[in-house]
Amino acid sequence: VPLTNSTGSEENDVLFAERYLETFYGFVMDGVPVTKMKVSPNLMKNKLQEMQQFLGLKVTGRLDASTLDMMHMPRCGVPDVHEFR
Amino acid sequence: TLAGRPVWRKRFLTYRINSYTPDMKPADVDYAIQKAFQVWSDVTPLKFRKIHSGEADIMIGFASGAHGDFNPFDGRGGIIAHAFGPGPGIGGDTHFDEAETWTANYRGTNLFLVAVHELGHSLGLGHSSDPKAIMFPTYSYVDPNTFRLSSDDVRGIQSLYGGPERRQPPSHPDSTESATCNPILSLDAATTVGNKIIFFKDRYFGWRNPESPKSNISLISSFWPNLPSGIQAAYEIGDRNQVFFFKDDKYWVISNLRPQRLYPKNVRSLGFPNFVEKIDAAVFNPLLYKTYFFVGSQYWRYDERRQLMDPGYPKFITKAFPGIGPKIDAVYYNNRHYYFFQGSVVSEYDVLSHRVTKRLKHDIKLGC
Repeated sequence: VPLTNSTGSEENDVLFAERYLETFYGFVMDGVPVTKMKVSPNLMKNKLQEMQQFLGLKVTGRLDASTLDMMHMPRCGVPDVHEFR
Repeated sequence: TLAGRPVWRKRFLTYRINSYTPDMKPADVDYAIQKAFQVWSDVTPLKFRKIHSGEADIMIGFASGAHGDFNPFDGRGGIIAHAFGPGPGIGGDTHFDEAETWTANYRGTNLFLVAVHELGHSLGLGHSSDPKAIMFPTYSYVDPNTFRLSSDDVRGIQSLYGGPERRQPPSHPDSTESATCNPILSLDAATTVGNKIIFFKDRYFGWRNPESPKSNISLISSFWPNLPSGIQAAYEIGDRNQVFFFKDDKYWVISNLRPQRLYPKNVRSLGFPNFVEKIDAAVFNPLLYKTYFFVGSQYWRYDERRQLMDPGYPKFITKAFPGIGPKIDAVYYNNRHYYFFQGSVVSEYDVLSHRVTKRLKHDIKLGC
């Protein structure tokens, strides 16, 4: 169990989640009016919900521990919900 | 299935392994990939052939980082493999991330399991949201010996290609020249499974009801992918729903039709001496709760309750089973009788009166 959650690791988690959602759920950062670390909350929430629903997780729309755990599991590089390139 | 439902328009596909991982012996890589293809060919009409040069439909390789397909790998963990759906060129190709540690067992990342998943993509399957499916996108280890496709996987692939081809009945059913309907001159093994009689020959097994001459044939690998071809002996303990299969010095157990973990085991663990290299036939007697193992002209008796070989064995078959032997191919028990197969002859043997009660030519055929 982590002793503390530093701000730095939370930032890393969000960055990691963004990359994950971009790769596998067609989450497009381009065009989203953001400064880094301030992604449009609704868009990110929608994509998290999409991912949680697909993978049978509790659909919270939040980057909770079980969602992060799932994102960190070794997996196939084919997008789950994406036009196949 | 993948967006647009791409599929292969032909049933005979080629594959080529154009690079190997240093983590495993090339022969183990070849075997894992071949078994992964077999998982899919067993449930579809598709057939796969390995080629060693030129462009195959499905090119398979190991690569690190950026490797020329605009989908770079990301180092250890994370993405471990990917594949392209059916199509020309890169279509169907399958890549494994060399940064992973590839194995043939539970350590690291099991190549067979990942290959089954990736080849599912190569054939046109997308990701499944069923965690029991091999097409679920995250890796988790299951014993390759007991691995089976989930019903979701099978439904998915059969929605694209249909089920496996049934062997066509011969145009002249009476013709002994027909390659698809040959009487079996000698069986490899026989046993009951529930209310069915199961018999084995080469890569095939057949089953039928005791009262009916009509039999069905299937590939052993299509039902039990973990079992080898050429099963030499088999027996059932009905009240435990267990069936034992023997080949050479190894044996496997299925329980309630599911392969059991930790098999195959060596027959020495049953108490056989070192010189026993294979079992010709085996049969369980539920009245005694003992199993008879036939090896050459001799037999052993195993106490299934005590899990020990009975002392005083081996004995000669011809002395204990008048009219049977000296060697037998296969035997099963049904309704207080043993049915011994020797060549094309089957002998019905009464276990209480210890005598042959009927002897006739068996009529088991393949492909009918």
